[in-house]
Amino acid sequence: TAALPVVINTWAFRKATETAWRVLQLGGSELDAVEKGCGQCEIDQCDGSVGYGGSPDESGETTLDAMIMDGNTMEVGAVADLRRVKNAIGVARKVIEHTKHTLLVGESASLFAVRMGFPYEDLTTPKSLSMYSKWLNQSCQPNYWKNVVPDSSKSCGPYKRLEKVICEKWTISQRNVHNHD
Amino acid sequence: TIGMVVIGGNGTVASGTSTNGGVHKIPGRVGDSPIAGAGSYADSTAGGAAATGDGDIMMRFLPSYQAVEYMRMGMDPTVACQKVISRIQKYVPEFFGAVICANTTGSYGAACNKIPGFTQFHFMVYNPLLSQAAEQVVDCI
Repeated sequence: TAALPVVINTWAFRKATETAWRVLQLGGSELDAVEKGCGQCEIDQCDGSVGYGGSPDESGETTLDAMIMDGNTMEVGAVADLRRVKNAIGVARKVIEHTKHTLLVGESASLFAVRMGFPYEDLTTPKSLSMYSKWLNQSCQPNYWKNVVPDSSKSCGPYKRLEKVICEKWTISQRNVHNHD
Repeated sequence: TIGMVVIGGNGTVASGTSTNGGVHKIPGRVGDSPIAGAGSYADSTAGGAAATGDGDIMMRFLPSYQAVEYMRMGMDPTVACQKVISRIQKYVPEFFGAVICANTTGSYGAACNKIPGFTQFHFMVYNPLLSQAAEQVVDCI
């Protein structure tokens, strides 16, 4: 049955839902509710797939992606590959409010965030470091490389491209329900 | 990844995502989450949607935009979500992914792609008919 207002979010991230709902009840806007709701998951590191200290990349670093969209104005603010700043969706909101851009990425997005007053801090935690070292100790498996030497299904890189490219149909190398974005 | 859609009492729609992406990704890799129309999409004239799963695959189909366009055509949110999943299934039968959808009347739904180890998708909803945030589950298609 339909009823408004409504908050809906992926996975059983209950605190995020409750936070968004509370912002609405306290008179906040829908955008405020999305920002605070998703921001709650960044604080809680929801299932390790949101926020700092999760999903280290091949260099052991945690990087963040986020977006926020206003359905009235179709304005979008987004950051990608954000480094060393924890509140990614807060920065995404600042992209809407303080730029005419839509998407800022990488280290430059971090510089923008610092200018907007967000703290610059290490997103690595003992947990993400142990995930990383465990991965290194299992020959960097699984990984996202293909058609490279040495054989990426057997050893770590650095890799070089394989002269002869083998056409592979969609190979799904990662099947871990917590490995998602 | 969290993807969220909020629709206010007057039908204003907002959406958002936040994630730390795929584990052991190649540095510089960005998934679907920060891409409008992929990670999430909001349009107060139709509804909102958000996606989660293997971002490398899902971003190629702009699933959130597609779901909102289906709802704009009058499709029920659950059907809109299912159609998006089946679109991707045609090309990548084994993809890992799920979508949540809600229209401007407050109807909502979700859908996911059934693969070994992922046969149900849990999501959260809160609206005036629920006394608290409710965990809901759909069987994957």
